[in-house]
Amino acid sequence: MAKIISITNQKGGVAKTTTAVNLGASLAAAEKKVLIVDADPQANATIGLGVESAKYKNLYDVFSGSCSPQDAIIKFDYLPFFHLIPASQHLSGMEVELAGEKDRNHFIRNSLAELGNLYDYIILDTPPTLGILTVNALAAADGILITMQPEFYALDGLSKLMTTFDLIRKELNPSIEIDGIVFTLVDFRLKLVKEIMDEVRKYFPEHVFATYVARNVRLAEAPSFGKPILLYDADSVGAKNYVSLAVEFLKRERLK
Amino acid sequence: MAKIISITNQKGGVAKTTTAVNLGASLAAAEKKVLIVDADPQANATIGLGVESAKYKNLYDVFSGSCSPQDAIIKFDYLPFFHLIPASQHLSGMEVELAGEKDRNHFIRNSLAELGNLYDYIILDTPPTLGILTVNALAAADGILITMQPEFYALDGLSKLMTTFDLIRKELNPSIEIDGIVFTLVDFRLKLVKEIMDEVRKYFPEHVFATYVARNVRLAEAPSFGKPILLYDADSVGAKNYVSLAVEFLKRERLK
Ligand SMILES: Nc1ncnc2c1ncn2[C@@H]1O[C@H](COP(=O)(O)OP(=O)(O)OP(=O)(O)O)[C@@H](O)[C@H]1O
Ligand SMILES: Nc1ncnc2c1ncn2[C@@H]1O[C@H](COP(=O)(O)OP(=O)(O)OP(=O)(O)O)[C@@H](O)[C@H]1O
Ligand SMILES: [Mg+2]
Ligand SMILES: [Mg+2]
Repeated sequence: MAKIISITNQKGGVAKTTTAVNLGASLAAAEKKVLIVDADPQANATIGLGVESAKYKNLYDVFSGSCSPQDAIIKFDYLPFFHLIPASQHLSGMEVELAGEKDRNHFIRNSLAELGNLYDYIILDTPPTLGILTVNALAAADGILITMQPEFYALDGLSKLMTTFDLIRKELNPSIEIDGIVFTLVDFRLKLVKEIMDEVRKYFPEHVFATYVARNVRLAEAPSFGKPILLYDADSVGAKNYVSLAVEFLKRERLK
Repeated sequence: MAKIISITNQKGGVAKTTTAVNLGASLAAAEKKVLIVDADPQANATIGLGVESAKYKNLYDVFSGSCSPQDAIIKFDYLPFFHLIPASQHLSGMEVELAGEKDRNHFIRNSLAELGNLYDYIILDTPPTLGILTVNALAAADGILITMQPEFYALDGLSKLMTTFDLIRKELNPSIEIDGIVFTLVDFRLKLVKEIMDEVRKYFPEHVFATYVARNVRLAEAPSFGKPILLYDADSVGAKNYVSLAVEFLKRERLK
């Protein structure tokens, strides 16, 4: 049965997409069956994997019932069992479109239901908001993985995110857990970074991954070649960080 | 009459807030009368200026009619005529709250109407979305200032933003202009950065500022001290970049 992970943080630009793509690819390289679901109307995960969403069936088509989730799956020949359901900019209308719907918070969960036994992990990339798409992702997820750039605005954002998480667990999805918090875009030249990492580790010792992802230009280049870092530059620090994150993630999974 | 500028880009983490605060402070230091309006429920501009929005009247109170815009203005004694209307997390409900309202796109414009002759510039900080708050900001603005981190996702994001801009100009605000595009978080170690800057300059030669803001740790530290960069470290490259941006911005204003 697929474990559904939502990669979520309402703060913008904290490597949610970079993590969805590269943790996903690293898990697939470890022979797990992985589906990335791009739930962000900006479709960065989709574009970063070289896919023009307008040409393909996508998550919006699944939501609107014009195709099945299976029809929207894209496979990549460079990595077996690394699949994608692309996003589309039409997802930005969901806030309004779903406003009256009875099951408005469960569109993602219902769309993915029939895929459960095809994958080990379904990874949801979410937008920098706490709007309907992110709520849908959290309502569907078995676990949330929080990416966090350890800079000033991150602490306040983390506490707001935890409040939202508690609310969703109470109202919509009692079985959701915190899979972990991973520091991203880490650059120790900013002294504040170590202080914030220590602070977060103090408050959430059980959640913070030992692995963190350092700032590395290759990670910013890889999407311009439409590839996960592992295929673009396997020797880079960025690739090693994400492989190490996948290893640590799987270790935690085995201990559950 | 105040000129209203919306600092907007739906891509997350591209220094919208850092620019709203620091361009605003640099203009105030040039003896312009400046009001920052934080229109983002995540309230980063508010927090980055050391203000706890829950304690003060804020933009949500203005929208809900429970206070006048003047009542929500906060002044800073370290810089004359550098004022703020704080955000509040209650703004995140606006999408739903305004859904049925006749004037749903003009809440910001209507709220700021009576402040017009108190300021030279009213700067709106907006969220990483193209939702109701950003649409409100663009419907109210005389000009949009686009901040852009010249990395891979920025090009696709810019073209989507331009589409939204054209739509808003056609449907809601015929007099809105593009005040400019400023590159932020510039780090030439990523070779892609120069290529993207050249590409954007080629397509929008009239819009791209000659000034760009380089990655500089002092800019990430300043909000942890609740200060604009000019007050935190006036000798830093970050401060010089934002002063230079203010000078170039004012030069463009005089040529209009
Ligand atoms: N470790 C890293 N080193 C260098 N660049 C990185 C790293 N991680 C991400 N980036 C780059 O930083 C930018 C922001 O990352 P990304 O788009 O993944 O964040 P996000 O949280 O998904 O943003 P959004 O909130 O807009 O969805 C991108 O240009 C990305 O390529
Ligand atoms: N030139 C710079 N050098 C170093 N750090 C910077 C610079 N500009 C911004 N930052 C830092 O980068 C992060 C993102 O910047 P900021 O929050 O201003 O972006 P934003 O576009 O407002 O994000 P969001 O989309 O979440 O509102 C912050 O931690 C900020 O302090
Ligand atoms: Mg993203
Ligand atoms: Mg911001």
